[in-house]
Amino acid sequence: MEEEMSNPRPLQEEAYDMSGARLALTLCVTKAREGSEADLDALERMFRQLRFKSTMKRDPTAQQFQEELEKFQQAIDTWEDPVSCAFVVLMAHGEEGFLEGEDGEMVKLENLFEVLNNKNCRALRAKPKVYIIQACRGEQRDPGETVGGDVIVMITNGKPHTIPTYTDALHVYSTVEGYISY
Amino acid sequence: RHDQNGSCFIQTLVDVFTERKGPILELLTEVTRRMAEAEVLQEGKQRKVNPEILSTLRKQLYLQ
Repeated sequence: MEEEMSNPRPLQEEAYDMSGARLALTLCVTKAREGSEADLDALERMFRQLRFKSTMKRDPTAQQFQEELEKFQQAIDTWEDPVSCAFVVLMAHGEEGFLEGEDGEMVKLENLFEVLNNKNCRALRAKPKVYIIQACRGEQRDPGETVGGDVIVMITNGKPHTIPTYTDALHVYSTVEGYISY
Repeated sequence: RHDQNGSCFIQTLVDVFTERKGPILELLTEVTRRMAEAEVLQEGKQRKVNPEILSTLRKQLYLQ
């Protein structure tokens, strides 16, 4: 026992089985979001390279964000072959916890995430679900912080090297949002 | 977002996910590193931005 504690073993790495279908859904508001077509092109290229079957929808209303996720869930649950992974990209204006549809109405992100959880999407149960959200979560702007504080300042290209205010942290909660911790 | 080139986040993510291989959380750490390095110009002022990653993955996820 003592020897075991002083000689920790490397983790046994277990990986998700990715041999089944890989399905991706991208919902993107392009109106008043210049540059979003370049993002859609880049994502299409990425999904092709990573062997995802990709579906993209432009300019969904708030209600359509919800409906398209539900259609995606139904397609996954009725997929003929085993499904290995779902990848969802949501791009729109937003605020914390909400996305703005093309119609200016807001949709709650939590309601979108619910659609593919282990309770509501049987075919994705215990399978990885990746969500990428490109949207504002508030109005604050981060000027960054100088690395090294007042004493040691790294200079790159004649300017102090700065980093964003919120990096280098790992937040690990004992339970997910809204649930009891035992 | 850049009018022609798209958003810093999506473009960086696509670059890392297509050029590198490894567990997804390590790839996302690389995305964070690259974004933290970048200077974003907004209304003439330099800004910093980085993604936030929340994970409940139970295993390693390899996309490549």
